[in-house]
Amino acid sequence: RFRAFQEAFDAVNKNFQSIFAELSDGDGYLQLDDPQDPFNGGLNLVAHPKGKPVRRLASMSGGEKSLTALSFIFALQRYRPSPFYAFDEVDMFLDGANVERLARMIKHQAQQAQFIVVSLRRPMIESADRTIGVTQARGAYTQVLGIDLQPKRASL
Amino acid sequence: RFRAFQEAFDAVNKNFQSIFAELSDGDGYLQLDDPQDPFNGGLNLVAHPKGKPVRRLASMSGGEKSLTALSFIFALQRYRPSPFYAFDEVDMFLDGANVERLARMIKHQAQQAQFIVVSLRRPMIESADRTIGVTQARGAYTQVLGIDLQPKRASL
Amino acid sequence: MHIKSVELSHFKSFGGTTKIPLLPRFTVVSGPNGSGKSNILDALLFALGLSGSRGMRAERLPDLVNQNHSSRRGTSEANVTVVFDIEDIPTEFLTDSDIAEDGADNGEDSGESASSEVGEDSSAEGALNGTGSAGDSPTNVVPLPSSSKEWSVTRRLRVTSQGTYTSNYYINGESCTMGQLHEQLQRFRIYPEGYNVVLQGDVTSIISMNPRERREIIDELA
Amino acid sequence: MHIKSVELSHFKSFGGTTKIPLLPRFTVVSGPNGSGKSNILDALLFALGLSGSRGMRAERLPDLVNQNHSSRRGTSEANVTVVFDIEDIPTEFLTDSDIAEDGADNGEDSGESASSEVGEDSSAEGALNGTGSAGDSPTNVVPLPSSSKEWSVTRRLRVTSQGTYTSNYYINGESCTMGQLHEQLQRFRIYPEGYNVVLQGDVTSIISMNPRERREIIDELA
Ligand SMILES: Nc1ncnc2c1ncn2[C@@H]1O[C@H](COP(=O)(O)OP(=O)(O)OP(=O)(O)O)[C@@H](O)[C@H]1O
Ligand SMILES: Nc1ncnc2c1ncn2[C@@H]1O[C@H](COP(=O)(O)OP(=O)(O)OP(=O)(O)O)[C@@H](O)[C@H]1O
Ligand SMILES: [Mg+2]
Ligand SMILES: [Mg+2]
Repeated sequence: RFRAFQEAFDAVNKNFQSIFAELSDGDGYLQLDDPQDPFNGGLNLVAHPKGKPVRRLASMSGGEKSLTALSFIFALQRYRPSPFYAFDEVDMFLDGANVERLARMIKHQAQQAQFIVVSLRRPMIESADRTIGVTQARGAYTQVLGIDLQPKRASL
Repeated sequence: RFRAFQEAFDAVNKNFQSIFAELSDGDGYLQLDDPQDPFNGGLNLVAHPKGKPVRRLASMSGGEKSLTALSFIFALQRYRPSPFYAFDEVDMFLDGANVERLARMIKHQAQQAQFIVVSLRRPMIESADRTIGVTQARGAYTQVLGIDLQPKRASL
Repeated sequence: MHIKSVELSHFKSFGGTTKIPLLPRFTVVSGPNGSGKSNILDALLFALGLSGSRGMRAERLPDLVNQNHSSRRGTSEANVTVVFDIEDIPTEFLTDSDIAEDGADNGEDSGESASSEVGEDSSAEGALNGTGSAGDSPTNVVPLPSSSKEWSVTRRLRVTSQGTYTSNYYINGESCTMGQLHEQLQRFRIYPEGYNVVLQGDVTSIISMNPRERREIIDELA
Repeated sequence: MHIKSVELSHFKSFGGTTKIPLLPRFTVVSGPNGSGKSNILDALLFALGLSGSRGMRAERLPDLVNQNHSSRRGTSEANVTVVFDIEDIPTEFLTDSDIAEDGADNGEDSGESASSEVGEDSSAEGALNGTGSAGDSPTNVVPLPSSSKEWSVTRRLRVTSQGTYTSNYYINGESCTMGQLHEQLQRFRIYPEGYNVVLQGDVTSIISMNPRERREIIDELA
């Protein structure tokens, strides 16, 4: 059990380091409270964006926390991919440049899994393979419109 | 004490109704659990956006919750204004059209109080009287630049 | 493997029946506030039994039935069907009950009588973590032609006018227990506590969570 | 009345001393992620004593001192000064200790020796809700010419190399207790539990809060 954990931890840690570097252009890694007996403690995310000294997680900005959390999720995905990922406005704290970085990473990860991403941000919409539009006329039901779906599915 | 509360409640309720109608184009009002003895219960926000039947607060969307909460804050402001208001990314859930509505309301309320609003959204920046730019060079300290401040304060 | 379609009937803001086709790779869902984007993700959680009613912003399951629809009748019903495309799944991952060839009936019942969640309040959701997995043997594998394989999950919620409700799950049209559904989803690497679904406002929760909980995420995967 | 300037010295991501001028009406603060926008609002909360360290995303007060600055010395210090323009405040709202005319010394000490928060951990923050208001009488009013009136608040946090710290408040350069500061802020309608400051991620908390708490917001104002 310890060996299975250690193998998973090392793989996810390795992924986290490279993904974090790409998303936030900084250095980050996973750290166990007790490396000898992992089940005796917890798992910490150590992150320091671009050239800043290591910061406590709590003092990170909204955008920095989002990128750190997403790096962890992608690190888990590269180790044990699920068939689909559904993200609801995970870009809400990100500035324009970071939305673009995230969108590029999702596009890359989408080669291995299906991504369904709810977003209001233009760089995210522009990176997607297609957009599904959702509207609700006054007092009426939700209506769904396919936008840019492949031709045979262009209308619902 | 009861009369002071009742007077405050009625004033805030009246404000809430008109502000909510303006911000979310719907109907909303405040409701006491126990109107005979307000101190015996709590205060509920009843909101139903455009032509939808009354909905439980919990099932509202992220954008709808934001507009409802902000309507309440503005309703309090119109009754007992503070000298300044500091909002940090209160527009994060709002779509473009709602950011514009909110920005217009803030511009209006800013005739009575000073508003300092942190935002990444263009319609908010465009409605402001001025923008203060904040940047942080790689590994360096925060730097603040005045953008569009009145000429004699154009640089810091 | 990917989700091929989500069909919502009278579910939250979806009044009639809407079938949303989905493709592999990267899809964005966008639109105005309050239009129903998050409700689509709630539909996935609902059909696959991945969340209690609170995680779908409902105080209790009956709140999930479209209000317009439920106000006009004695008993109302909400349904969600999720169809997966499983063409690329190696056959050893599948039992013959998994493989429905575009609606063909596959014979063997994939579960005993549905363990219905019957309740008048959300304490029934305590049953969320599986109610037994008798009946399905993962070694019961039959190699199948690899053309157009689908795997579908349906959940039906019926609510009476007094507010009592029943909730039933079906795999490829055959009723099953939530436990059986979860067991099969697990083989596809879909878990209730998995981090593959991130709801609105939750992205930074990984940062504020307790370090032990975070370490348990790795335990789960290992 | 409005905030005229905020000056930050070695506070969070502000390494040196930065004075930010502010004008009435509507100002937006914008910039890239992690640049320091939210830290400016934390500076307001810090100087006016409106929040415990957690509300400023610090586990304990010493975390608020710029790390670069504190790593190079035995004792380090962070300061924030907020200057208000009070030209439009009717004189009956002010005591003579309130009114500093652009730095002129106004004589009477507006408080006894500062009640310093001295602590090694954030349990000192329990003292947040006022430590007495002896000394200031709101009826001690002297009518003043209405030209260019300012009212300034400074808070200074000193941290030793062992990690102990002291925190002191000053009104118009005269030390005061946090309780006295809060009492004066109250007369200007600035309250620790006021809803005039909404931090990042908190806007919908009014929706999820308990109805009694929400009713108490009205109690406070009444
Ligand atoms: N049972 C129900 N019947 C009818 N409408 C419902 C029901 N439950 C929720 N709704 C409505 O669905 C809408 C919310 O939809 P949803 O949360 O999907 O919006 P959204 O597109 O994600 O918006 P946002 O961008 O603001 O997050 C609300 O207006 C809510 O009133
Ligand atoms: N004591 C400190 N010394 C130096 N830097 C600090 C200190 N405390 C916090 N910081 C840094 O301040 C930065 C956060 O600033 P802030 O939260 O104001 O960003 P922001 O502009 O609001 O970003 P966002 O748009 O992502 O919310 C972080 O990078 C954090 O590491
Ligand atoms: Mg939503
Ligand atoms: Mg911020």
